[in-house]
Amino acid sequence: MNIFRLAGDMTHLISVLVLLLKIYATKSCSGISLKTQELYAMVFLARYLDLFSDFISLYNTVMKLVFIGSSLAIVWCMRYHRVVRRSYDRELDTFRYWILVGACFTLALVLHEKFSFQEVFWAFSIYLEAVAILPQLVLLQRSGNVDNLTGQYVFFLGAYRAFYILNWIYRYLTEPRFTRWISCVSGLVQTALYADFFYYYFISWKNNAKLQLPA
Amino acid sequence: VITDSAKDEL
Repeated sequence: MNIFRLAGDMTHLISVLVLLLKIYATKSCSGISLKTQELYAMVFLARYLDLFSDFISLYNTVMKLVFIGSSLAIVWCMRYHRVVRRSYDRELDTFRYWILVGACFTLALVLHEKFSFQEVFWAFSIYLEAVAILPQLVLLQRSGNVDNLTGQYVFFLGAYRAFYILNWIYRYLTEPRFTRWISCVSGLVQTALYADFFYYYFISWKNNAKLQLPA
Repeated sequence: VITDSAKDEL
C-alpha cells in the first residue's frame, strides 16, 4: 500500500459517501444516472469475485464489501425507493449501455492476464469501469445545470483513478516485476473521459459559478 | 486463504 493508492481509495470512498449523502439528504436522485450506477455494480461484482477466496487484508475485504454494498444499495434506492425513484430522470438517462457491456466482455475474452473465469471477469470489470461514467456524463450534458453534490460526486469519482495512475507509476518504479498494463491503459482512458468535465468543473470553481456543461 | 495475489488493489 502506498500513499497514492490510499488517497485513491479514500477519494473513491468519498465519492460514494457524497452520492449517498445527496440521495439521503435530498431524497432525490435527479441528475444521477441509474445506468452508471448499474454499470458500477457490475464492475464491483465482476472484480471482487475473489472476495471470499483470497484474503488479502482486512482493509481490502472491508472496502470491497463497502463498494459492492453501496453500489447495490444506490441501484435499489433509485429503482424501488418510493420517494427517490420519482426524481429519477428516466427520459434523459437513455444510454444503451448493453453495447458497452458486450464490447467490454468481448475485449476481456480476447485481452486478459490469464484465461480463467476469475481473470476474464477481472479484465471485464477493468474495461467496464473505464466507460461506466459515460451515461452519467451524457445525463449531465442533457440535464444542463448540475447540483453541487452531483458535481462533487463525479469529480471525486474521476479523481480516484487519477491517484491510481500515480500509484501504478510509483509501483512500477519501486517494485521489480510490477506490470499491470490492463489496469494502466484502462485507467488512463477512464481518467481521460473526465478531462472535459474536470475543465468545466475547474472553470465553475474559479468563477464561483454553477457548473454548466455545454449541451 | 492469504495470498499475495497480483490483485491486491481495489
